[in-house]
Amino acid sequence: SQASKGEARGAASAELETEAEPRSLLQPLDERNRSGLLPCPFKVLSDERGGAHRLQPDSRALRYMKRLYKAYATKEGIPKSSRSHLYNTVRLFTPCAQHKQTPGNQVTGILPSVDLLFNLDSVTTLEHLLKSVLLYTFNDSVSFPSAVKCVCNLVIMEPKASSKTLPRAPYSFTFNSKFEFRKKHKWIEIDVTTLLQPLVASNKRSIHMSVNFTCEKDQLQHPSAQDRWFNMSPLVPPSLLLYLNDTSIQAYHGWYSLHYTRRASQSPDQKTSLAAHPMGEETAECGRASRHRR
Amino acid sequence: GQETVSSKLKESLVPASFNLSEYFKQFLFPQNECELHDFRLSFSQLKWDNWILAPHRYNPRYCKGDCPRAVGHRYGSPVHTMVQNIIYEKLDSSVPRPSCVPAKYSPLSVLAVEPDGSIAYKEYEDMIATKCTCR
Repeated sequence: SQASKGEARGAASAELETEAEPRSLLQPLDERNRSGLLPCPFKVLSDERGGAHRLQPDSRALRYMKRLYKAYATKEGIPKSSRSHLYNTVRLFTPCAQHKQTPGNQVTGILPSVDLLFNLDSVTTLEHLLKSVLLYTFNDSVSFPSAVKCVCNLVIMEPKASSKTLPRAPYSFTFNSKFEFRKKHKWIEIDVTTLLQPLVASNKRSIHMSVNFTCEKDQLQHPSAQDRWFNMSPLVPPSLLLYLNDTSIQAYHGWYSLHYTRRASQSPDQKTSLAAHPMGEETAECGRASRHRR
Repeated sequence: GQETVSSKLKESLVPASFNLSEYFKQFLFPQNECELHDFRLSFSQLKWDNWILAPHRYNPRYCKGDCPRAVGHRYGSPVHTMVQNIIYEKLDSSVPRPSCVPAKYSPLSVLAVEPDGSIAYKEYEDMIATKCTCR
């Protein structure tokens, strides 16, 4: 009975092993190593437990990403060759915490600011940031008869400074973005790449930011539009979109090296662009070779 | 005399017991030769549907069949494949015959939910077999 018990246990763990396999199959190597401390079956259990508490994605975020998927891939899941982007990964994060800070001021057109915390744990070290946007999505009921011009003031907060480290001045990042609130627009994107690039490159796991808008009042023609705009903005927490180039071996790079070869043969300074693409050497080489041949 | 001439012509062109399908059979490839096969599955069968949202259907395809002795250019096989076949047939049958395996793949785009609730669009390399070879 001992032997049969042992066999049964062996079969059970083997069964779990096969179930565990798929998720780690698609994880980049370093990811698996990081969480590889636990043998697979226990990792699955922790995932399953995590699965029980698995955070359900926000419905608006889900709708946006399904639309993005349809734009980039066929029904069978084949990436469309028509797209020209360089990224092979797009991650959408909804804020895991959101606090309303200063109230708005309807007279000067300053909207209430919100304090947002994004957890970037799922970004792997092999994923390099190419572009990042704050995404405000609107449900169908919101519609504005006119274009509203706003200035967005975004401040990245440093995590609570411990006594040892000196608190660094928070970044302040102001830019001018014209928003067209019309029926057809379901979302607006605010590019925050230059702000997030250093943070993602330094593997920051969570990003804490405060966002507020100042909108030119004369653009809001009808008082009702003003009320609607003022009452709507705090309800719509923005999502954070990261467009990344995953450099792991599992990720698809086909178009990237093709794109790079084309660029390398055009750009004079090969050196800098080589650094941008680890495999650039041989693609640049074959680019040069084909040029010589021509 | 015209009728006799035309009937003579007919006889010489098409013998009475001629069977067209039998004739063409000699040009068909062997039935079970190495080639690409479909295998459509849904991620729920793999129990991955709790984190993969799209695509709904996935056809990884696979290669199956016998490798003909003279693989030649049709399978893009190197000369080594024929050498291995000769070793198997003439010298040592414990050396395996060449196998029918994928030679080329295409990528797959996946929409997945991460454990922290974030959503990821990812393009994975080598997820669908598109060409077979004998190696």
